[in-house]
Amino acid sequence: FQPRTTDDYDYTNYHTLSEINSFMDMLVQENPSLVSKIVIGKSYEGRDLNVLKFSTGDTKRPGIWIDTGIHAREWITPASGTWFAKKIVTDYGRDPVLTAILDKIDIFLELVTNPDGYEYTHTSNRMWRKTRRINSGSSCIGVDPNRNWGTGYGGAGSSSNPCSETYRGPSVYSEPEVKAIVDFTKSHGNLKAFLTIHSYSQMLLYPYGDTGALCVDDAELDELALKATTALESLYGTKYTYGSTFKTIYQASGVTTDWAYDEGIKYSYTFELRDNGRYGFILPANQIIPTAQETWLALMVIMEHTKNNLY
Amino acid sequence: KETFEGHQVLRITLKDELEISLLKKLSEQEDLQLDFWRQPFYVELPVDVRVPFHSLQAVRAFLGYHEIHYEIMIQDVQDLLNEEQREMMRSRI
Repeated sequence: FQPRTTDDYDYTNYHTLSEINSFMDMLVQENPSLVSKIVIGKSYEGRDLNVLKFSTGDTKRPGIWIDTGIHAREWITPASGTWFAKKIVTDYGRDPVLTAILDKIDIFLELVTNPDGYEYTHTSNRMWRKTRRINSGSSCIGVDPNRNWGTGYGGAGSSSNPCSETYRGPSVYSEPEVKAIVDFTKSHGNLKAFLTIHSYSQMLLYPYGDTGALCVDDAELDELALKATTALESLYGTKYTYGSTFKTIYQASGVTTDWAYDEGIKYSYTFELRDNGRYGFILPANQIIPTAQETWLALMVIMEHTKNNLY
Repeated sequence: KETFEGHQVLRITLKDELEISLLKKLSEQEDLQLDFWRQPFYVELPVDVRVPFHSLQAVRAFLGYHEIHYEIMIQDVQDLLNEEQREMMRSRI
């Protein structure tokens, strides 16, 4: 059974990589003036790294980056991202807040940031987290793509052991899945918010993870995180904690959010979506829609704030 | 395809820094093949760890001996995964 349109697509369930790729092509086909697909590179095993671009105007506008699926087993994140993509095309022209955002800013959404790992969770090991790089000199496969970024790379919040789930990789940006985003960000040069979505533990995290030192914009990011998590909680009562990564969850070195912030992208956050304290990475499919809906409220708060405070 | 029959996910609540260091030592025993879903770092945060069936007895004995409090968050990982697969099949049909 293949859905013929994105209206037929089953947002209440998890999907394979090929189903998500088909969804993206359908969305572009149905909304040619609003949505396009950019291939920003190839994964380690040669799969396209697809990014959806939502734009209503000329090039080089400010942009907001959202990625899901960087850790393969966190299925709730690409599932939520797919719902976000449909929400954007549905609400543009209807919801005044989203319309105002898109009339000024582009949104870039990478649904499956680690396609090799994601495919592997469907075919071989549902608990897989990392990329699928073959590490020379080791029998262990994979690099943690959220320890491979430039800021803090090699710090104590990552591992040099290829068998570790937080293995930083042979060198900074060694993972093509990471390097592709780095190159895209630098070539675009005008991203104003960078939102990377993980699961689980219900947290909204901002820089830094590698160190306990405050980032320059700590006060503003903290206040915005409060607003965003309050909006999120208002829908179903899902409680989030928020703060800098280091102070809120643990020391994590070489992470996306630290790198994006040091690239000058002020509104850089990591989301850790729900599990409601019971399911961890195996969140039942009947929680996909409520998770996506509540997360969307927080994303809208951050995107609207970005639009109103361009820098 | 790797399956996870009998694997359990334990949710550990910590009392002090000593318990954090004990859990870090436990995580270094690669033969136990523990998969920390939430790492031990701050006392106030829970630690979630997936324990393969063959390591359950040793891990429970370790936690019991050191009087580290835990609950079973997921009784059998494979049961949840089977349900997930059934849902996906149902959706296709």
